[in-house]
Amino acid sequence: TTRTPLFLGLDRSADFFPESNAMGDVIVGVLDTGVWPESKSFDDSGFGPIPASWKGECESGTNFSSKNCNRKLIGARYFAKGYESTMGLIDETKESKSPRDDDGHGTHTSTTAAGSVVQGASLFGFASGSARGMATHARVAVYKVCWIGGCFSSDILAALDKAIDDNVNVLSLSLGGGNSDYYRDSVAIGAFAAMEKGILVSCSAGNSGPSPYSLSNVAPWITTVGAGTLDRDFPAYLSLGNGKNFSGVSLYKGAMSLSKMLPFVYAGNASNSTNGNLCMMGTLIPEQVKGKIVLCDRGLNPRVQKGSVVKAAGGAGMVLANTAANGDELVADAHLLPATTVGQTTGEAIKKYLTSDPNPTATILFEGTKVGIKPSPVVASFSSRGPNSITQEILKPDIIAPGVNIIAGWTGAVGPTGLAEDNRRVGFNIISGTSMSCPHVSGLAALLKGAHPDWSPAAIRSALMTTAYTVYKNGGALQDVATGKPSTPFDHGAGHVDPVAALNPGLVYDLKAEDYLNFLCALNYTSTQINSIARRPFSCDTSKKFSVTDLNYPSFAVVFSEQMIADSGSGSSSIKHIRTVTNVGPAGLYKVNVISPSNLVKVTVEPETLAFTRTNEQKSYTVTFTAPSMPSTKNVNGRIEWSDGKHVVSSPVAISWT
Amino acid sequence: STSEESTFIIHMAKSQMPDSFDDHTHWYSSSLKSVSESAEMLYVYNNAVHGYAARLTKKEAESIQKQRGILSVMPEMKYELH
Repeated sequence: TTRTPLFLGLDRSADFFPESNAMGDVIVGVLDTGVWPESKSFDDSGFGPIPASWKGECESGTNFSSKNCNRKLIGARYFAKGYESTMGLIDETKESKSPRDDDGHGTHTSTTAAGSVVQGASLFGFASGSARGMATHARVAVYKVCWIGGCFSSDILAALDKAIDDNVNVLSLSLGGGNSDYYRDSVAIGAFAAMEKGILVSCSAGNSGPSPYSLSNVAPWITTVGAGTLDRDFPAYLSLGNGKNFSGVSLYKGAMSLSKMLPFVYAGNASNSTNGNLCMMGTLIPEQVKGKIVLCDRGLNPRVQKGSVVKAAGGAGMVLANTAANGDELVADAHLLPATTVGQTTGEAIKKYLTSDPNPTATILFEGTKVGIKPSPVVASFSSRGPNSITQEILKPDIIAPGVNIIAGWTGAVGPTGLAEDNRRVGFNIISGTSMSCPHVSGLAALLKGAHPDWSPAAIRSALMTTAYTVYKNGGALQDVATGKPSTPFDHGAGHVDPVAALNPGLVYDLKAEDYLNFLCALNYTSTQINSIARRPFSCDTSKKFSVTDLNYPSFAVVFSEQMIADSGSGSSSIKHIRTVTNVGPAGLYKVNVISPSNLVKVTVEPETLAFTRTNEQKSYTVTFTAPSMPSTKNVNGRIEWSDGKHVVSSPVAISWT
Repeated sequence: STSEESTFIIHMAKSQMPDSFDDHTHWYSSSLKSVSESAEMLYVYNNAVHGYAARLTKKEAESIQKQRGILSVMPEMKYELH
């Protein structure tokens, strides 16, 4: 990435982070589409010997051998038995039966997490700069589990099995599937075993936003990552024949540019198909689009394919208009023809012009890369949202990180659009998704692991969460693209990651495997279900009362039910959450500050001060939330902050009614 | 494999392995052979879970579920990149 190190403050903080020797012992495992080992991001210059703890391998296969690994890319495996048994044998003329990445996604995610520094990186000149992963000195091990037809659970589980045995320190999974209960979800099950071995597992939250309850990877032992924007944009303005100009974004860079006004047509009016407005394959009438700019609506087929369809029909350019599903969020693409993407509001204004003017014309002006865009970050519209559909009392996502228009390493097998007809080859590509935000956090977790080798996965996640921010430097609340309003903990979790602050969090909310097993007891899991996850018999102590609210999580999701309030007989009900904080800083006196969610909800913390005299000392506190009955659509938010004057240990509070 | 078969992940309670087995993989293999002479293990899992993946018919999967030491028989699930 060329902008996120600056955006996250990593450029200013070299002195705070560990020397390369310590970081060189940290290994990031990435489960994805494999790796393009020739990427400059895997240059191993200056790397010392491979850590003695490493037990992994560099497996051979189609166009891949052990010689493709080095001191940076120390492991590469592939898992296809499950895929092949369902989908049939892999066609090796179409994809490599080896760790080689024919897709680009895996190279992008792995280089984002831990790519080496590459000077002079860009995509056709866009986003130019020095590209690097978050943990430049960490080692990379790739586990190819995704193929043309998808990623299968038996392969994912096999990769997790090997990664644990290989001794990775951080696992990054930019994939997900559905909303299965924890004991049915192979990622959750494998992640539990990894967590038990001290491996932090970071997963993408999903791209099903802004709908509520759209998250995947919500197990509490997983770090779930949503996506936000950077302060960078790629403007491409649309100028209409009536003199009006509209903003859009584009990564188009070609010999052809639109220097004059061209006829402009709505795809829906240049097609005999009922969904002609979507520019699906073969739906445009060439005679009606030839030499024109065509407006296509977003939806159904890939965005870049719409450009290809317009080009194939003889169109000179394309305007891609978001619909209600995507609102005004602008995601840039490296289209094959001059094209710009505009938001829903702009798209509607343009369509009015197209229907009102008998001879509409337009041109597109490409402006390259702009930085310093404000406000930033904002929560991406596509980023999946809470509440957590499996356990509503665990707030997810945990955190957001950059995931919109991210530049990182790419495969040499396909062009930046991934389309078969795209013959361009690039070393770096710009793409968007929670797939991109997840490896940011994986790499940052690797940095923290290098700085604090003795911290558990829960402690590392806690440091990232309690130091995350939810306000801009000017004091304004973090915004959500989907609404244009302040985002909530169901959108951003604890907030946007701040790695420099996370290095020195003051206090952490730690968790051990047994704490999670007690959490499963609180969910009334059967011993068989718990055994499936724990890999050993575990009996819930019948003398104990287990509560989900006692899981020592760094955030608070408080759920009031009608029944609970009715049972109380007083018109309101109280819920207690118990937490234990571990001092990872110097001795200090911490005082609590409750940023009240609403005057509807009373929040009391007991005790209100915590005195620490030594490092690793633990103190507990109880939070009581008291609220009356409210409609089930009501959500209110707040924060609980502990501070010693130097550190602020901040937890989001999300209160809902069912 | 036949079209009737699909992939299942069989979770085993390793602590319930009969004393007659020296090695858990032999026990896993024996459990599979008891429902299908021809089925082969796709993977044996040792760290992420205890168990294995195999192609089975629905009937075979139901049969294996009833064996002692079997925690669960989970059908293959498809995941997608984000």
